[in-house]
Amino acid sequence: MAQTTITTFFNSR
Amino acid sequence: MFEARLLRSSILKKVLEAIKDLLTQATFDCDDNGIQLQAMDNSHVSLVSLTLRADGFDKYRCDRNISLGMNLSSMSKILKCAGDKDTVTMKAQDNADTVTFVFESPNQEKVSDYEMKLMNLDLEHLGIPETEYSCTIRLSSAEFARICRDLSQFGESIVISCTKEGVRFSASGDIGSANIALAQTASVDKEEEAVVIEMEEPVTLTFACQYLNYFTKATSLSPQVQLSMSADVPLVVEYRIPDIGHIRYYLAPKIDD
Repeated sequence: MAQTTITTFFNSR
Repeated sequence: MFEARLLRSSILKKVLEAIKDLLTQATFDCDDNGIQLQAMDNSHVSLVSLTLRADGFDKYRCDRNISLGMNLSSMSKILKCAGDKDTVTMKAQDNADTVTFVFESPNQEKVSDYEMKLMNLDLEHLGIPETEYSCTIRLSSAEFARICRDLSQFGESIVISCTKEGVRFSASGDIGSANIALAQTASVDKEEEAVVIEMEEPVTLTFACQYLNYFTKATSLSPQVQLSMSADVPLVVEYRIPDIGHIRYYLAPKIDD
């Protein structure tokens, strides 16, 4: 399985 | 001028324990409402969001919004110098390049102050979208810590599967496999030991054990932990810190290659 990152889901403010 | 005082240093000590293995440095954003911290770990797999409300402090003053960039290992070293029953005060002047921690013993006979250099951190802030989660699970924080520790022996990942029957934690690897199923509690003597599940839709997600174990460093902050899950979005692990705020950890799921 591959680990995703938080920045895939939450955008920069 | 920024000044925040807590009668018991233990809360701040526990907060540091809860984040220092995950983050090396972080910015404490202070304003009228209190202190906020948001930071990702180095690999950007998890995000920590801490809120300490102004009304939870015994004294709180923040004349101008101020961001205090701290090296968390240095801050942790300093907080280790405080006794659990000591009062702790954090102070910084406007535009300061240092922060001062003052520890006072309960009888005021010993007063120590530690000054720490601040860091100029240019850290990315993320917008966390409002999410209606398909499942929320509330359980004893100690139980959750034990489950994460026990399952870590079997593999690098934990599968969390929530249905209306209950929640199931699973791991598998070279030595075999392990499953822990918790049913929703019918009745309990102690509320914090209850398992409470709210489910709109069943969800199954896979997460890295290592991060879950980092999050459980917050166990001593709260008797309960809340897990929130929806398909294909990060897990939220929330510890409410009595009377002052909360710490939330967001963990990106593992997905099929």
